[in-house]
Amino acid sequence: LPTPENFDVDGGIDQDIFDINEDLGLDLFEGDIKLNGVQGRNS
Amino acid sequence: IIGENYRWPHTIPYVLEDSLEMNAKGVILNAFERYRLKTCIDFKPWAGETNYISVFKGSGCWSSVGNMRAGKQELSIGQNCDRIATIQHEFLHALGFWHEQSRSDRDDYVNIIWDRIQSGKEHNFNTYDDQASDTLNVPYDYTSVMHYSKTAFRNGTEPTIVTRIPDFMDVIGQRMDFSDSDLLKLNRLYNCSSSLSFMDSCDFELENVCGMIQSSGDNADWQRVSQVPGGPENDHSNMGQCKGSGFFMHFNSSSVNVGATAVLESRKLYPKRGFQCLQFYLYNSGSENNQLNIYIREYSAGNENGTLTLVEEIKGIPLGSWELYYVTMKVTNKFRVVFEGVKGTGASSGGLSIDDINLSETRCPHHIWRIRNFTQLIGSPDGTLYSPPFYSPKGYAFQIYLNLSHPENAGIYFHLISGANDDQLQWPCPWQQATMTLLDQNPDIRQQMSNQRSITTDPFMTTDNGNYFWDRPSKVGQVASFPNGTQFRRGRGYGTSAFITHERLKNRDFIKGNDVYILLTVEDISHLNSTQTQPVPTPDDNTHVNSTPGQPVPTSTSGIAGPCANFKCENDGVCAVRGGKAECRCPSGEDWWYLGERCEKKGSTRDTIIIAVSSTAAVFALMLIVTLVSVYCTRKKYRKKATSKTADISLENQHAF
Repeated sequence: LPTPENFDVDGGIDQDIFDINEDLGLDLFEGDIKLNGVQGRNS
Repeated sequence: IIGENYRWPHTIPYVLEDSLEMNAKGVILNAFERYRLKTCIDFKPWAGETNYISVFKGSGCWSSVGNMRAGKQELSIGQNCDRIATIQHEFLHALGFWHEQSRSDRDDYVNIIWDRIQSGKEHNFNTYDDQASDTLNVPYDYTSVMHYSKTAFRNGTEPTIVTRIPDFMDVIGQRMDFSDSDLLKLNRLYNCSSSLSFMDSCDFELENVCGMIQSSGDNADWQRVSQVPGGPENDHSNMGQCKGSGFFMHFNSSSVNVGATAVLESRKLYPKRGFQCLQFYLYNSGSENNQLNIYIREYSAGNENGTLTLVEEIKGIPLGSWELYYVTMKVTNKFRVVFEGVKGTGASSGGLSIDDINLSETRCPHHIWRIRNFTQLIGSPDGTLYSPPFYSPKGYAFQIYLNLSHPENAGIYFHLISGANDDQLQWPCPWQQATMTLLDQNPDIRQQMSNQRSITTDPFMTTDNGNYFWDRPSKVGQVASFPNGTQFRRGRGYGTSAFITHERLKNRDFIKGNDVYILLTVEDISHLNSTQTQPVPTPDDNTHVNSTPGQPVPTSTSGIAGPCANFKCENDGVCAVRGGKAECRCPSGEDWWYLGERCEKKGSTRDTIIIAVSSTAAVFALMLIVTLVSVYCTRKKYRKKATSKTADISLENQHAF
């Protein structure tokens, strides 16, 4: 770990769920939903 | 999501997989406590039920929507997902919640700015028609923990969601806690009538004072008032903002002798968990020697008057301001909480006042850090504060650093510091989870949306100079001084610069009477390092064994004698009784199962597929052979005919020519 006075677990940015998933290249439905077949067709 | 098949039982079986980070495991258990306090949803370690939620460290934070009834249902809490509201969000999906802005009526409340959405991501702003998604008759909720923030999937710097009521622009996307409407929906969806850990909340706004009773064995009564000449000028619930309301209970100690008492008792309460936390605000406008004693009056069998047990003596109550107190209790029988005010020596113009009492079967925070005159610190260069030193239950000394000087966000960091027990402690500090909570001072605990972050000391973490991050502060820390000049060593801080935005900090009741409270808990979670005990299969909540009505359904693990007593099932099968006969319930998984009278045989989808394919191939081969043979015979037959005809034809021809 770098030796700053304080270690920031968020790396200084306030990431929401969708930002975290997008940065990981996930293309989940609405950012964090794992759909089954039926549900996808409903939207 | 509409569909009873998507519902879970009120108690949801779960597994915390080994892949999860330690901090995430602790935060998940804290999130479960929030469900238990505010809803009727409970969680229990998986014990072999058919359907359960497997929480693991996947890539990112995600979940399915509703109970998929697929046996093991995955829910991913990956890196950086270990925030309590994120976990609450993902479990709400699992319980059947879509995102708030996908409601069928969302266009009445928000505008989606389509050309600001990253190309190809537009589908994330779909709505569900009211055949697939039910709003449960709850109005659109900008404060939902399930709402996107204004920046979701944006392709630039402008918001993709614009609320039709501008004041909610910086409210949407909150990741602090359930909103009131989230809870209303969840409690409607699951027909909740009570919660596991909530017991009582009282702000004394109603004349019935929540069923509390005055004792007869004392010298004075507590009065329900809205202000006292010697203080307080107003109650804590409303802080004088609402004319005609704002009541609290007051013991006027100026009118009694030293040692005189006033006793106020709660209504009878029925515990379920055996441990409780009492939270209330106390104001002293009398002598600084005034005292408040907290008792439990516990009613056990044959003891109608109950047994009075002193739990805490609160002394040295600061004068002239509302103070927050927590009292830990451990009661297993029916009981009352008893507040006894005692007049102390010395001049006393006012007395003691109590307001905003909350009682729940939860763990109290270990420490309270009260910050006065808070508002002027926000965004100010003076807004960098260190808490007083505290000790964890294990004896580690620590301190919290709160940084309010940043223009937009408040940061919070946990520091180990040198302490009196260091020589007896284990270093580097192993698996202590520090939970830092900014308290939402709403009078009702069920409506508090406190902002919470947790970090866990990983004893193997090192810094780039080769030191262990969590080694003893006297070895790796820097010299620092307390306000009284005493020197000590402070280890590096570990936390987040994005604890909460100043915008949200000014919202709700985080700041009340210009006071802010940071609640602190540091607990040893090293026990979470081991694999969750594997289930001993029991009859599943979801399966319905048609036992003889009224007959107990003994299982191989139960003590009930019966057909199962001498009936053994193999491969962890469970004996169950159907129609008076013993039979085995065989365990099964995602792609395997046991079968046979005693679960002696094992089946798997792979075997089934192999059997299916090979039998198809066999049938195909057989059909081919039959076809070939029949073609061959047919051809042979016609060839014979053909030759015999030729012979006939030559006879005719001779004749004809």
